[in-house]
Amino acid sequence: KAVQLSLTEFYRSA
Amino acid sequence: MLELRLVQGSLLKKVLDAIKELVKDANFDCSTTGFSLQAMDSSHVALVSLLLRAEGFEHYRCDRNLSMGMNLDNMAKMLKCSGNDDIITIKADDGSDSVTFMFESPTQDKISDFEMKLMDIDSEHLGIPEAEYHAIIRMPSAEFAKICRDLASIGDTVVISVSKEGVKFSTRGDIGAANVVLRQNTTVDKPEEATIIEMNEPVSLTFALRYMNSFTKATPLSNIVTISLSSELPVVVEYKIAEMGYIRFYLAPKIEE
Repeated sequence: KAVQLSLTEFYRSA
Repeated sequence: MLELRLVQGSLLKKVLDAIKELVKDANFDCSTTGFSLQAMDSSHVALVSLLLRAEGFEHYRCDRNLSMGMNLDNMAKMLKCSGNDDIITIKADDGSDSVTFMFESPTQDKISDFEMKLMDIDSEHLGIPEAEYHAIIRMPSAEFAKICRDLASIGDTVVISVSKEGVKFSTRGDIGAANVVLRQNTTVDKPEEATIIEMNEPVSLTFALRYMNSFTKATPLSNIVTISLSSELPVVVEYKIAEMGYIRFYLAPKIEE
């Protein structure tokens, strides 16, 4: 089953 | 004081149509650079980044940096009241809790203004570093929209794979499976009809088609779409807005557990 990653796992709060 | 005059007002309507399915409320930031927006969808899976450069406006006055929280459905309702050839001016006073959209017909015989209440929006701003991508695909935006629409009738996710053969879009669902392969093609009549595949390394990533289809709402803004892929990064789907800037969509991949 494919799990959807979140953008916050890649980019940090500016 | 803020005053932005956009001769091609229909552009603003197209921008709204491109993002309002993904994002409901967003802060529009105004600075000397331009009119911009960064917002994530409610599940933090996709992000839209918009820039309309100051130079692209006929008149651009922004005395101090201003962030204006707007409900995009309401903004779209207001902009729908403008004529397609109208000049649109966005106006706001410092500290005001509203923004005014002024519409002028090309012959100046009809001038309307619509005032919209602003809202306070708590939004998280992400820092997106410049990245090296494994593969960059430049293709006609209408073709990309068709592929996303076609595949969504079969499955929920698309696997985008770039290899020496070209770029493959694949999906699988209850009724069957589909693969669309595009090869580089530069022998076309017009440059915007070309498909250019720049590959540094083969890459294969899985994405939710629902979001991809939402990004293709930006198709009327540009004949060309650029898709940048890297195995460790979200995909970037970019539509350039002629002489003004861009709209970029970022989408986090799905991974097998």
